Amino acid sequence: IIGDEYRWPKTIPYYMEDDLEINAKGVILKAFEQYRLKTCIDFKPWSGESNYISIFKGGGCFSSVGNRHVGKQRLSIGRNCDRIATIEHEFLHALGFWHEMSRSDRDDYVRIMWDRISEGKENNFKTYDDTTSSSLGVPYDYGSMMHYSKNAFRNGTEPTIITKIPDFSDVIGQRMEFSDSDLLKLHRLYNCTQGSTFLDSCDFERENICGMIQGEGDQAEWVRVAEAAGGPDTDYSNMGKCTGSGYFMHFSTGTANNGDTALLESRLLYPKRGFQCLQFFYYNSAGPSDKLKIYVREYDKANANGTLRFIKTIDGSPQQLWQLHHVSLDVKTKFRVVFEGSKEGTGPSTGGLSLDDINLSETTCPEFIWRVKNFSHVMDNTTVNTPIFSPPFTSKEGYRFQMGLYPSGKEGYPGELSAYAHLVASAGDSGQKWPCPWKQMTMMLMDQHPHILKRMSNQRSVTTDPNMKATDSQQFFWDDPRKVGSEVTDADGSRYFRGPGAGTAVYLTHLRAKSRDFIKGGDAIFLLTMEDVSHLTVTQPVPSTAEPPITSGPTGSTGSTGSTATSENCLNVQCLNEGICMVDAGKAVCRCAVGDDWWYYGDTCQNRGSVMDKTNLALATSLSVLAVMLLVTVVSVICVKKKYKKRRGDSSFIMANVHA
Amino acid sequence: LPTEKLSDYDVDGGRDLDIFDINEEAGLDLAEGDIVLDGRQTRNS
Repeated sequence: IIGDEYRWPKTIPYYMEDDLEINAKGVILKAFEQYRLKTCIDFKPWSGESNYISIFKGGGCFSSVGNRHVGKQRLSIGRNCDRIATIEHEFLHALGFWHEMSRSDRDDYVRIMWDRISEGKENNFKTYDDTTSSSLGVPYDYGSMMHYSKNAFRNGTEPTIITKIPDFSDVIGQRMEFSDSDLLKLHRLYNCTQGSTFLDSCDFERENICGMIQGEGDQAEWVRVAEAAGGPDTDYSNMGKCTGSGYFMHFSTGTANNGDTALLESRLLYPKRGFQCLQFFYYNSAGPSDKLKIYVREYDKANANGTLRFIKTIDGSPQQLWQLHHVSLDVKTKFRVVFEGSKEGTGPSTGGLSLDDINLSETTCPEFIWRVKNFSHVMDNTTVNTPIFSPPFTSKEGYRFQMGLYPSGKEGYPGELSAYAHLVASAGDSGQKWPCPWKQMTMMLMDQHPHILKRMSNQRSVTTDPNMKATDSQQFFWDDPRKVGSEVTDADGSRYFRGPGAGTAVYLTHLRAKSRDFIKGGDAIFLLTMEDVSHLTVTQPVPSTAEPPITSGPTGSTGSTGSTATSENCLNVQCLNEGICMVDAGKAVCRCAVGDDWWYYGDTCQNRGSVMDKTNLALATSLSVLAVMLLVTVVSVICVKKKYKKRRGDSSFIMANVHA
Repeated sequence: LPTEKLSDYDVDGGRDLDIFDINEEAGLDLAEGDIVLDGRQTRNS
């Protein structure tokens, strides 16, 4: 939307209303993290700023476009809206973005099938001219998360939107993550230079190896190569698909002497948050005793040359495979990440340690990795309604869970991946509280693009509500799996109980799963986490200097009554001067626009007030009071004077026989 | 031993609903499906 007045500050105050679902609150925080990683937009809890976004559970998912300067600007994340892409979509509206479909040049790229649109819905396919809306010099984006899907607002079974390039027919309407163009537009609109929590990314395709350096004091070197004797044969970024590219860093333990080390250090990095996640792909074709260790070199005034601090040794025996690793860091000063390869014993005369696709960001690391090998084959050769399960993982709080994946979908959903999260318990488990309280399990199919900012991973989250009852039973759904689950025997012979699953039959279509880098080298990687979200059951504090937000009444409560009521009750109410009509205690009322030193008021926001008016009013009132007081004083003086004058006149009268 | 086996729970109700479908089911009639307009933005249809 064109107009600086619609821009928010780069850090947006938000208030999460109490009526939001706990899972939605958790996903909203995840969406904020994506904004922080990929853009310069940040979010902070409302602390009394004049304008803020109030996120509530309305009857659907909706937002205004841009900063409306109404004080409390509402954004609804209702039932079924608690998906990260939906939340990012609504916040893009709030930040000032219309749909991609409403671009002025839309008709150059898609054909609207007007006769297939539901009656009365045609106005959803209007375009804005370039005096209202700007494309910011970015080409039309079929992959935008702000694009309608091909069946939007249809009246039958035929698509309403036909892309002029047929290959994009199933691309439009993706609700996975920001596209590159979404991010480019956001960066241009808000003058971003880079993501707030992004630090570095390197796929070693360029000869400068992203400013990384060979460390001092070592005996061997890391070398940029396209293949290595003993493996790997290709890099991980391109998997050898592109001639003349596809490089990675390799430390040859085959040619190194026993005891040799090789240090590869990142460029200087400047942390802001104090916690980081280092992610990289690692190929170990070295001897069984050779090691890869991760250090950080930290700099401060006392240590201008930096101090090396050991973080961890990357475990694992040699494998003919690029493996994904995550390392959590906690650096607070200027630093470098250091990869130390060491040859520590006899081994093969070829092979070594290899690194590729390094990403470093100030985010938390995913906790668990589930790699499904030969995934295309698994998708094509698993019958419908047949699940495969990840190994059970144990969370920090001691709960165990696993992901159940239906590679060919649940019954009735062919061509889909269906995904469910299950709690797990074994016979001897103890110490957990049941039903499991407020743990959010996230299942992410990783887009394995080399650059973290260009990934469009697909994720869904479910949260264990300890009060939730099973649909077909009086049992608590998230109760002890030994009570509400069934016993299973794993491939390794271990036995445990698996609770019922919560998730979705429509996690991702096969078509999308086969797009981008969801499958690389034949494999899919699922990143799983279980986080405690019990802190989100508590009301967000209201700033002491500000008035409390209006409790969501009929408009803000659950179900569909809210916004429907708003639209119906407000049909006959016109709010002037950018006022917005909403329903409060069953009545349509206007909420008027306010600024820092001005405001509108009145039933229809017809009057304008300002700080200047208020001063003038106070001055006029004071002067009037003074004048009235003066008048009263003068009248009183005159009256008293008159009275005494009369008395003096009366004193000439002589009373006789007073003492008689 | 488990008393009974509970069925899985589908958070999407087994349907692949986009934002616009969710809002339509909720009875909302918003601009472009999910945009709240104010007086200045309302377009003459």
